[in-house]
Amino acid sequence: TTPLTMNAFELISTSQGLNLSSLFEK
Amino acid sequence: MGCLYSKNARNVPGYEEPTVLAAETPFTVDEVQALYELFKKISSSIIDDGLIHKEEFQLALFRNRNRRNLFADRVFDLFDLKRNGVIEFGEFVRSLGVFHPNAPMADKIAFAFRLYDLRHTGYIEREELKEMVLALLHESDLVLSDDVVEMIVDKTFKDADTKGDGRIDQEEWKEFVSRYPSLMKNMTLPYLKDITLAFPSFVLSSEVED
Repeated sequence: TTPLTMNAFELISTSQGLNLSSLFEK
Repeated sequence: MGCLYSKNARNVPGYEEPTVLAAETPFTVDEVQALYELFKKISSSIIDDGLIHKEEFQLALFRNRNRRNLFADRVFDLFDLKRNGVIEFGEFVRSLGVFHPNAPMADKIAFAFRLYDLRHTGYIEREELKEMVLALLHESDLVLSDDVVEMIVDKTFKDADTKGDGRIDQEEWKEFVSRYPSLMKNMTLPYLKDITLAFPSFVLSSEVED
């Protein structure tokens, strides 16, 4: 999927700031 | 056998009994205790005061205490339920509860809506959507011309704003998410189901007091 085919929210949801799984990385 | 969690944690500001937190969230008491291990680690990374400050949150997320990010700011603000600039343990557990695989989808959808409602108006407005797209581009080094950004924002807004009143309300958001379920992917953290495996030291060294 390229940014041009994604809707704006799909694009936003790729933000690292929304990826809380990194809180669990040791 | 005594409980290390209770003895050590009771002195921490914002301390709440794990049994209370387990009753209000999808976590078991063991899982709440394992989360305390994670909380301790994050909350002591810069200032060891039993509270998560924004810089500590950024450090845990990005391995960089100074990395500002609009979305991380929004997540921090939503976790900070008392709005006093820090995340207490109870706030941490209650907020992470929304990200549990067993948490109700309606809670995840509502959380994401509040995340994107930057100005707390109860609606996601076009201007906010564009601001978030620009923030994402800035963070990712992805380069799109302003025309392309406008096109993406316009198209998305028309798709989501089914009532055509120039703003996305919670009902429209719910409907939009049902058409694009991938939007909710980062609202579920599979790790939370295995949190006692990720932080087993406490669980192995203690038992819960009844």
